[in-house]
Amino acid sequence: TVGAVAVDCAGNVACATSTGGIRNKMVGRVGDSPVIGCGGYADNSSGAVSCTGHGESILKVTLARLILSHVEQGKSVADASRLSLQYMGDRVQGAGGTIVVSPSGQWAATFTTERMAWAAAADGVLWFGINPEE
Amino acid sequence: MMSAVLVVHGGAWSIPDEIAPASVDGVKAAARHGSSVLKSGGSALDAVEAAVRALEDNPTFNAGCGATLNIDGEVELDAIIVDGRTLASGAVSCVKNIANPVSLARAVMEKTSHVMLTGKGANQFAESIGFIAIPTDKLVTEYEKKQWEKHKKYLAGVMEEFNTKWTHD
Repeated sequence: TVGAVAVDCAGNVACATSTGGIRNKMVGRVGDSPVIGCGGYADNSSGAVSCTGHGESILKVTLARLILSHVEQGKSVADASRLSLQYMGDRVQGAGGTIVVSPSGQWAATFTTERMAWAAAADGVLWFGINPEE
Repeated sequence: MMSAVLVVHGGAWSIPDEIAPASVDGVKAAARHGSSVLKSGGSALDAVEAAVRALEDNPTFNAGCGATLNIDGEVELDAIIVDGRTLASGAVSCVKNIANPVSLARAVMEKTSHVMLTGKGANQFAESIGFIAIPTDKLVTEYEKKQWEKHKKYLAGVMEEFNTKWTHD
């Protein structure tokens, strides 16, 4: 799965997610990626999210919307991501990762899997990582 | 005017060491590409589509031209795009022979009154608006063909442990 989130100079946010699914999946199986509020969500009032990981788990907790609901309640995008991924792990034993950006330009790349390749471009600087705590 | 930000990911899973460098290079390139759209005055929507297209075109990633194969050895692709300004969204699922499903998802958002099209209907819509169909072979790498052959021999074991570190989207 791949994804992107962005906020532009006008403060508008957007997200996109795309996937080939899981190797050897059943014909017709659809995971979280194309489902609104699960594989991705964006709202100028709170931010934009793209998710990756175990699709069925992400669907069960509506992960993208869950993260933004924490942001709406005052959490930072990083804390909202961590809390939501932890909830998914506790409730349905699922692992995954998320990228989030807020309308003010706060951003986070968070995951509970072994690795997630990510990169962020802001203010002319490029951040990137693949291992935890990078 | 506030500063623009773009973030990308290339999937969360147990990325093997042999493809880790290509994965990092791929996300960096996609972030630069999406960021260049923002710098030139493009919208957040334009930027996320451009970044995801770059990732779909990179065979390192499980999307577009690097997709995994299903149990029948076929490619089925899913994508979504959401505009936070209007809450407009478009999605496709189980679509075949499309190199950039994210752009098809955007077309669903902008050219229909629906949110998601799936399977045959999504492909019929793609054809109706002039999307070029790509042969399945162009969407599958030799690496994926070998991995699919290897894993189909012990499918029952993989499916019993569906939510393992090896079986993520």
